[in-house]
Amino acid sequence: FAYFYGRPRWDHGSSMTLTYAFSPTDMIDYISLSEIKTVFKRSFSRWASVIPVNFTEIDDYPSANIKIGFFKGDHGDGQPFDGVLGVLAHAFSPENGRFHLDEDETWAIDFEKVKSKTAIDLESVATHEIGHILGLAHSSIKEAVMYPSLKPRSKKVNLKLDDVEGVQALYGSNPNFKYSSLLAYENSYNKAINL
Amino acid sequence: RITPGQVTVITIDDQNATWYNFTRFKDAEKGCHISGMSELKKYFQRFGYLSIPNNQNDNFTDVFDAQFESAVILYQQKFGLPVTGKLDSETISTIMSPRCGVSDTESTIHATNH
Repeated sequence: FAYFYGRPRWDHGSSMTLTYAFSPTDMIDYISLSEIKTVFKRSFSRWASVIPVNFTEIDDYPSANIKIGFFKGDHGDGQPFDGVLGVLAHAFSPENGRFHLDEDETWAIDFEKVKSKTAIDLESVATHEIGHILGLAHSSIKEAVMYPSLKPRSKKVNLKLDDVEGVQALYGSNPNFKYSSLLAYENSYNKAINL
Repeated sequence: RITPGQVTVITIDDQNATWYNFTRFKDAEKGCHISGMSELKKYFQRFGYLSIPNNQNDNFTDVFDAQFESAVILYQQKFGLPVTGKLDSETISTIMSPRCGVSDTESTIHATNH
């Protein structure tokens, strides 16, 4: 795992709650807002399960800690998107909170329903970008959520040991988190793929 | 092998992917001069592997020079690829994969890795 320069993190006291909101104007219309919200709720809860940080959705976009939206091309932050594929999304380090997804991608939450060869799994990208929002930079571990690339029509949503150790070094461990359950999951996964 | 009676289905996407096609640089190594390599150098600069040239009117050349070789090695290390310093097929394939727009190295100078 790796951190941004200066190792920035959110510092909101001991029992930390970060709010997030979706842009009222910059969203996509081919996936319902409720489905998008469900996907993000799952992604946030994965990180919340390993660190003592809660994430709460609010309606007031301007006042949210984390601001989520879909944008096309040059959208004013100096990091223009580039159309289909290439760069999929980006997010800023703590405590900025901007979370931008490339509107030009074919976002999918169910590959059975979306047949496009260039479909990108929204949940995988959401989980990755939340890692940036929390202060993790890119990892060199291919299996980690924080690895920089993601192939179309593939999913990578489960945090790996590398992701967990990185974020816990920033925020500490969630008291309910057990390494054994993560290791058991990784072992069963490795066994399943015959490693 | 396709036997009589089998049907080949070709799926054609309704979208035009606009991502760079860097396949023509496959197998390039130090000393090569390939037209358009400056675009690949811009990609490396975009993600933090290469700094903007100082003495070349701010333009990258199409030459696979020592500085670019170092950038390729750094990229291969970061992505867990075999470190060859060349644009082998695995490296080209990784470069062309969709990715996050956050820089890999520029902002993580003092990163903690293990």
